[in-house]
Amino acid sequence: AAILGKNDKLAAENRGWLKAKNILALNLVSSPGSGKTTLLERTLTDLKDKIPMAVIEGDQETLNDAERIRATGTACVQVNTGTGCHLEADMVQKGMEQLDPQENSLLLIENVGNLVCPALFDLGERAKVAILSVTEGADKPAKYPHMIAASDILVINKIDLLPYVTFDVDAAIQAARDINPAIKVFQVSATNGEGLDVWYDWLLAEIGVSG
Amino acid sequence: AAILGKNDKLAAENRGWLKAKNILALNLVSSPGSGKTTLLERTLTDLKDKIPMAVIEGDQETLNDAERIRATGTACVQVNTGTGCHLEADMVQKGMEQLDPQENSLLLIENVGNLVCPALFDLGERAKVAILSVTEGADKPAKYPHMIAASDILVINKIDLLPYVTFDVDAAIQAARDINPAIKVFQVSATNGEGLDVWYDWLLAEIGVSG
Ligand SMILES: Nc1nc2c(ncn2[C@@H]2O[C@H](COP(=O)(O)OP(=O)(O)OP(=O)(O)O)[C@@H](O)[C@H]2O)c(=O)[nH]1
Ligand SMILES: Nc1nc2c(ncn2[C@@H]2O[C@H](COP(=O)(O)OP(=O)(O)OP(=O)(O)O)[C@@H](O)[C@H]2O)c(=O)[nH]1
Ligand SMILES: [Mg+2]
Ligand SMILES: [Mg+2]
Ligand SMILES: [Zn+2]
Ligand SMILES: [Zn+2]
Repeated sequence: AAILGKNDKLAAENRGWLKAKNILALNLVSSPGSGKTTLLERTLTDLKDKIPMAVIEGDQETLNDAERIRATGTACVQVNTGTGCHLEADMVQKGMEQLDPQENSLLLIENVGNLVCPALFDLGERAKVAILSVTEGADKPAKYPHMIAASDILVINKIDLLPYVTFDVDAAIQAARDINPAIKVFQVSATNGEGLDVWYDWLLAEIGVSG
Repeated sequence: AAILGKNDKLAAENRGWLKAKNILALNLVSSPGSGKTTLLERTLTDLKDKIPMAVIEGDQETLNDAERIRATGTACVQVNTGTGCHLEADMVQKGMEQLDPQENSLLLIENVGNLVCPALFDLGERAKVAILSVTEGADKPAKYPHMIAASDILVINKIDLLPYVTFDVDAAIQAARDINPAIKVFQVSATNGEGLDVWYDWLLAEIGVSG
């Protein structure tokens, strides 16, 4: 509880700093391998000329994801948490100092692959974006409700695989809405691009840029 | 550290209790939706007449997995951790008291879907069985090395989806062996049954039952 209190204070500080610079910060959360980095690669490539963007990458180990982000020409810092299971506000504060993002820009934070712990740690973001892959099963919202409750957005990813898996999209969305009635749902394939236009429209509107 | 020390003492106690009853306990760990419960459903059904088996199910919320296990005719207790991100030795101790597993049996523990935290919490099991789905990406062992280091076995699941995803099986196995040279690897599809015979042979040999 003491640890959470200290984190939440720093998160509030981050939130104030981001507001002052009119930066939209989003915290991408999901299980390992649901497609966070792939979704970022697509977004950073497709919206390159529309919004200035920067990324904070969180992983237990390796620079793999930061390297993938940098390959899009986007500034990125990689945080390695070692045995740590979630990013914390102090790591994000240091990351932001290193990145020094522009005013009126988009800051994308990719959290450690974990559908559990990141729900409890505010980073100062405007919103959590939860990603669920159709390969994981439609009961995941009900079984991991704290993450659904903490997220403003749910991206259902890998819809290109729907023909080969058992995933009731309507049931998954209903389960999410039972927990969080206001949650906004996008259905996409980060690899083939399906549904990304709706996600991009939302991002551009949210940051106040006309598409 | 204090919390880990207390857990490890109870884990040692569990280990002794299981040894006294000649029970083989396995701790199944993976990301959410990699197929732990499906693999258990298959194992419990196919080996029903060969070994007495019981299950401890761990999830943040719902009885979903315990209900699926019970539908196979297997005794099961469901532990709900609430916001908790991993099973602990005390929960397993209570579970074992409730289940009262027979001597010379197999106790299967399905941990909370989480590729991070369960690596740090000994439950008293003989071995951790890590499950990785081919849909999650071949870089997962390198990015989540603590779970690979803590596991004796790696089950690569959902191999039926290999035609539709980018997953280099040899690279994934090599990455796991770089971290844990002795790790034993099975390649299976829990849904279509491919590769399960090798997993069953290992289980039967490990528990000392002739197949
Ligand atoms: N078929 C399909 N595969 C996808 C899609 N999006 C991502 N993938 C694949 O899923 C695997 C994991 O993707 P990543 O983007 O690395 O996932 P991640 O959530 O960033 O993983 P971590 O950062 O390790 O938690 C890769 O092999 C991707 O190519 C999709 O829309 N469809
Ligand atoms: N195609 C395919 N799908 C599978 C396979 N194994 C499991 N699934 C599917 O993957 C989804 C998740 O399976 P579960 O067994 O519930 O996964 P889990 O690891 O127990 O999930 P949690 O307990 O929530 O962490 C379900 O829709 C399963 O049908 C497989 O070998 N192939
Ligand atoms: Mg990633
Ligand atoms: Mg399960
Ligand atoms: Zn955690
Ligand atoms: Zn944890």
